[in-house]
Amino acid sequence: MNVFRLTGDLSHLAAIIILLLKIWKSRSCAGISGKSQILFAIVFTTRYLDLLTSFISLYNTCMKVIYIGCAYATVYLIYAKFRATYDGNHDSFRVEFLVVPVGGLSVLINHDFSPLEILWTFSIYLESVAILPQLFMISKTGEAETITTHYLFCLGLYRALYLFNWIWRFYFEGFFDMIAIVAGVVQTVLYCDFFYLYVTKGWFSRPYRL
Amino acid sequence: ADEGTSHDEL
Repeated sequence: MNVFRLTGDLSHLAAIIILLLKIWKSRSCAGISGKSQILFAIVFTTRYLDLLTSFISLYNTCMKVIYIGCAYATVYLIYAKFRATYDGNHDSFRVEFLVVPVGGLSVLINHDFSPLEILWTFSIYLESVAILPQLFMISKTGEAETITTHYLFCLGLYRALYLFNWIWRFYFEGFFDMIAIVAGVVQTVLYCDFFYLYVTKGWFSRPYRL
Repeated sequence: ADEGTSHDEL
């Protein structure tokens, strides 16, 4: 555990809670891609299956349970409780174009050809692109609420902080996980355009326009 | 020791 890893995890947690609270308080999921949220629920489910097989630390277990719980709560709010406010027409990204190639890649390139390890790899690859339906939706409608941009910023910041965590771990522990690093770089790069807009336009303008 | 790869990160 280092400062980048911890702040990365907390940033990730903040993003998840910001989104959940935004939907709950406004009683609306307008502008939120339900498809991205389903992908994140799949990501957490397939990655944290090791909850059942190995114990790493209380911190690790608690965070995993919280992430999974919040992911499903978000999906429930979007597709059940506040379904009437869900903007399905604008959430038109074809997720099969992500899931199928990612599934194939995780079978081909992994650390170990075992079910749990392939699912872990699948979750890493899928996470790197899971935000695309959300970014697609924003580019389609041309705007996002300020709070949605804070959500995206925290989510992007989390992966950027993980990159620093991996640099730290490489230098001080000699540890590196090439699959996580490459996917993490891809994931962070996807946010670069958004980061730029967030900093140059997003602070004060509302609603946020691309 | 763990069998296979251990993933301690989230």
